[in-house]
Amino acid sequence: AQDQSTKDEL
Amino acid sequence: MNIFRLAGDMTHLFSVLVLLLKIHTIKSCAGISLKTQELYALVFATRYLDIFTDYISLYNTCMKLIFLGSSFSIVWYIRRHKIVRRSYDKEQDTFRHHFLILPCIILALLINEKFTVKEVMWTFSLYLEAVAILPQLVLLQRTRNIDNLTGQYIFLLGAYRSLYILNWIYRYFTEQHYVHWITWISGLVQTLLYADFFYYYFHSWKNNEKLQLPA
Repeated sequence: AQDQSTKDEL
Repeated sequence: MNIFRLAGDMTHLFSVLVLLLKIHTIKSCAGISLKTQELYALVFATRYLDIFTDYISLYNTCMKLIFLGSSFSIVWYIRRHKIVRRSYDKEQDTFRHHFLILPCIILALLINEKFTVKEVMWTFSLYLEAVAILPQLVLLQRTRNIDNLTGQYIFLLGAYRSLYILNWIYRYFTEQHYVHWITWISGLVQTLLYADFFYYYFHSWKNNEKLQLPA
């Protein structure tokens, strides 16, 4: 689920 | 991670390092807007609240620490450093950046993906980053002189967001359910703000003349 969001972006 | 995002992060990293290098070596912040730097420090502070709670990768954590450290040290240099602060053009850097912060807070409260403190703060940081360059662009219009380090700094900042747009397009086509209108629209608005600067930057570079922005 994490990599579906943009939260893994800076 | 894809090449567009890596290139975008490296360009972003390089832009802050160029700025730190300029301020540190020539001990001057002429042409740099303190307001824009303060806004960027606020953007990183509100976006990286999860730096200690959600570990994503070593790369992600390192980059967050670098961006936080560099943006706050640039603000410190311009505000506190006894030599650098003398070159800060207080009279010209008059953009009322509080007028940017309040609408971003209100918009983040109204339009967000989840109504939680962390999510609203994260959304606020997206909206604020889109407009954070405005005091700097206004300052450049006023002072009209752009030393090439400042020009490179702004060019790299714009390039980083443009690369991120390519990253979002790439992720949209390669990952299912990857739809984030808030991120995409604020990122697009931010890039469009640089468009006219890019235009003049490119022309000055092509005609090999000093970069002049129209009054």
